[in-house]
Amino acid sequence: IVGGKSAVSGLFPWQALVSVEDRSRVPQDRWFGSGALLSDLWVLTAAHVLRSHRRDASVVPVASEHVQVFLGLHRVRDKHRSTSRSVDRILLHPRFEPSNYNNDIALLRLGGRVEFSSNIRPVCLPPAARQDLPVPAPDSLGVVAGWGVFTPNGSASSPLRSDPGAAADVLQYVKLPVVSQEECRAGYAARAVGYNITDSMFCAGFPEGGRDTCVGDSGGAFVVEDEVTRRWAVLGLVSWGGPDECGAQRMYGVYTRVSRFLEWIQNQLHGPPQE
Amino acid sequence: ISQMYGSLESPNFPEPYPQQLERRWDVRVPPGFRILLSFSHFDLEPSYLCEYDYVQVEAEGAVLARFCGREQTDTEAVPARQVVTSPKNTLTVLFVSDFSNEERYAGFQAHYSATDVDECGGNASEPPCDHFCHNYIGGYYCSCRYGYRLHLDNHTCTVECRGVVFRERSGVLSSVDFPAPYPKNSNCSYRIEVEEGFKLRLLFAPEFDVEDHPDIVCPYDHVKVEAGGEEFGPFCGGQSPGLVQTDSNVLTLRFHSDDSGENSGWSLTYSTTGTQCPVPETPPHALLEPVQSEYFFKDHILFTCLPGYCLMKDGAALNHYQINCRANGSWSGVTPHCRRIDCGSPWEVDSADVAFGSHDNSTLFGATVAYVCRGDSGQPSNTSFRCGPTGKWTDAEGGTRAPSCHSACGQPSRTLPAVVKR
Repeated sequence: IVGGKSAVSGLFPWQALVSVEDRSRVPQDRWFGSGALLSDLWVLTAAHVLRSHRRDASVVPVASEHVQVFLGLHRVRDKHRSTSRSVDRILLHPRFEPSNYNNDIALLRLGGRVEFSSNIRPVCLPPAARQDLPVPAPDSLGVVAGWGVFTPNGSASSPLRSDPGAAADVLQYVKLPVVSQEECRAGYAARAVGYNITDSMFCAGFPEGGRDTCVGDSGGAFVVEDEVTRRWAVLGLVSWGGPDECGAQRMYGVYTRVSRFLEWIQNQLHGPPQE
Repeated sequence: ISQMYGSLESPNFPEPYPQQLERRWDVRVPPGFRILLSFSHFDLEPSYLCEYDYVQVEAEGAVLARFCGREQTDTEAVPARQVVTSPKNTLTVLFVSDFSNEERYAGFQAHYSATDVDECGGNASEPPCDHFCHNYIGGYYCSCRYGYRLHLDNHTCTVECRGVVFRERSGVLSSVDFPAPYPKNSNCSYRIEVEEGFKLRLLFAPEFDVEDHPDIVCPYDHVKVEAGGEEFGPFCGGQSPGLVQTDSNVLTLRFHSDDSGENSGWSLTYSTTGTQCPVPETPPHALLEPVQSEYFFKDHILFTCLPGYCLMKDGAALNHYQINCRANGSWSGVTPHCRRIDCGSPWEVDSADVAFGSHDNSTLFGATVAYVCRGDSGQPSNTSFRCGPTGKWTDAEGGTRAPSCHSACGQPSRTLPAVVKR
């Protein structure tokens, strides 16, 4: 998280640390991301967090036994004291495109149910998207948390993706506004061609940069509070960003638009609707 | 005369024999022989029924023959070629002449010889041997089939049948060779010993044939049963004793046979009945296995409780309890009882109230409780629990985990810092 703050326990009780250790590769490959707890059995995350890094272009998830999910976690170094679960099923979205991160969404079914507590609670799913009103709407203010690479002062010169720097020990969060698709596409187009901002994505950030998500925050929930119910729903998942430093000017962070995948999520969680 | 052969002549033979004479020859040969007597010359005064002069052959106090007359005459009392045979090993020849012989009669010349008796031949009125007979010159001996031994009388064959012990809880026994005739001169004893607590009973087969006497009770052969100080029998004749029910786990059957008779004997099956134990009452809410109208020694009963009930014995809860019918007719333990399972107080759940399904707040098997979350807490995933047969509070899906009143989605336990007005 760039330009964010340290969270306190219980602020993001749905936040899950997704730790991956791909032992199928030599040498072994290890990385982590985040996820959002949907129920006592399911975690929502980004598909690319769980994709096995194979040389070919195939989309294959890592073996479920290589994935560990930590819940109720505040400090990474307290992982061993937190609630952890193995994963017995990984569901990448069938239309996930690893070339441009389109449809970057996945579900994890935990190896065992978790007990809810003040530090472990589910996040709400968003309302269904409508043609005339995208969810989230531009200018909506959301919050993203993560243990990824962080700079608390929001320096635009660091960290670089090629030299990502240090990951956060304490969960960090940052408030980001949703930007319009046009502004996002324009921002990327001004820097280089070839970025494809699809309708399954939205962008969030400030034109001047300085506040952003970064490497290691992938899969984390972009949550927005409903003004009426005062409940937080996961509207986006940290997906990707520009090639340079995190928090660069007009290089907004790109998020998976969860509202477009509600039916897929419900089908996976509860099975297809009865005819 | 004791030679094995020889000749006898009338006095003065071949000159006329004296008048008024009586002479006797006693011939004796060893036992096992008979004496053959024949005449080579015979010339005595003939008379009606040989009243005057005669030769009389006697043996064993009986007259075997009486001869008189002359060979050339037509008289019926001349021995001619006839050979007189003694029944046993002695023979007496008596020669008698009267006082009035008017002619000259030369008398007689006779010859005798000892000849072997075939005691094993078929002429004997009664076979001298029980099983096998072997003749030899001057005598015979007996032998027996395999498994038998020759009795001290050297004629009958007997068997060794003492001290036979049966220890199985049921079985069959019979007289030797049944239904062929049983051995003579035998004293058999069969002992049946089973575990204490069982009672022996004998069932004689209908085919029963033990030598008896029409007037005297079983003087020759008989069967007797001794059991626990009681005596059954003697049994003999052609009527089966049928069932002999004893009150003992040990008995002795004795079978005596004398030296004669050809009877087929007896056979029986024996079985045991255990000491009977009283039929226990089935406790409420209990199952009893197996259910029988009668229980005997060695039977057992397994008690279990109906689902939702716990078997209690001596203050301890058991899954099952077994009692055994003992030798003395009592059970090895007392009947347990089944206590309704108590799931105990339901879990205390943060932010939730517990509502009992019954007015008396029962926590026994079948009771229900429901959890209701307080305030704006979300409803627990499983709100209703029932006290199950395993003694645990169980939800509708069989889960036994405590519910929790978790927040509904999207509700952090802390709020973001307040916005500061600028």
